[in-house]
Amino acid sequence: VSPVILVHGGAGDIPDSAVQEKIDGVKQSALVGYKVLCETGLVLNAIEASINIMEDLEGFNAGRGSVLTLTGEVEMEALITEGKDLKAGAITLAKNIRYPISVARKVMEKTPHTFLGGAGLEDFIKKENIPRVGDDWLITDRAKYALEKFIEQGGRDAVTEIGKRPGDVG
Amino acid sequence: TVGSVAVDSSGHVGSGTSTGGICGKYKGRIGDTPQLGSGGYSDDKVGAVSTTGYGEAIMRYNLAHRILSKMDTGINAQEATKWAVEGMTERIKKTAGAITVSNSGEIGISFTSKRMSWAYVKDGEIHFGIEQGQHEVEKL
Repeated sequence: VSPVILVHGGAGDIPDSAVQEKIDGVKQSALVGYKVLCETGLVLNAIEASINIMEDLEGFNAGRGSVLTLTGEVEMEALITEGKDLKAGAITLAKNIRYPISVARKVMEKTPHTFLGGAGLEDFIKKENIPRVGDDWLITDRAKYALEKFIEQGGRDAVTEIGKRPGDVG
Repeated sequence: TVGSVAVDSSGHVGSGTSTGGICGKYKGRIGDTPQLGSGGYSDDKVGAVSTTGYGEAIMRYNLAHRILSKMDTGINAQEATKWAVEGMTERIKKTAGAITVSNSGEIGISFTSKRMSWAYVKDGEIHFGIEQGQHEVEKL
């Protein structure tokens, strides 16, 4: 089989102002992932590397640049799956971590469980000495603006995509 | 939401999906992304999927696993992905997107929302798009 890596950067009502940024980001993610796939031959390494790229880019709704809860907080989720033996690792309600997909992988590889969330996930993050990041890294002006707009509009039309310019919400 | 699916030279597959959720969600809201069969799924016997879009609909429709089940009946990755994504929008009236790779390297990309950014690398080329029907190719 010819190795392949395919990535997505989110689906929704993506505003014009965000189009080029999204294309640049998914191309960068796919190229990094493919390089890791060729070097290691391991799909999980490639998947984690490609998603870490997008988790760092504020133009994507994951990691840095995540959308906000009604109370202005970031609560992230991630899932990683391995087809060989149907194994998986998942996290939810994750706070102040840089790479949720990497923590999901640690849950799969270092616990007897598949899915961790809330206080138990916090204990696991501490036990594994996973580095934390502050809200100053995770929360962007765009996300704050999108939440303001969402509340102004009476909290209708859940959005997952944010425009590049304040006021451009998905 | 961001996602990735991959197949290696031996046909092993995997998927990954990561998200901040939806803007203005309740504190404590759990979406589709971490749920096996909804935000993603992979099985070496078939392929791997990562989904994105309106989480409450993707969960109810079990979108990721539905795509692989369809492929298990012999339908190729592109047709199965399109069938399931459009089926969910038809049934629940909310939009979504999904990316799929089969254990033989077939590609599936479909979305019912206005746009979905995607890219894949295969055989020395990078393919990408974001509009409905757009498919750009560049040599590496």
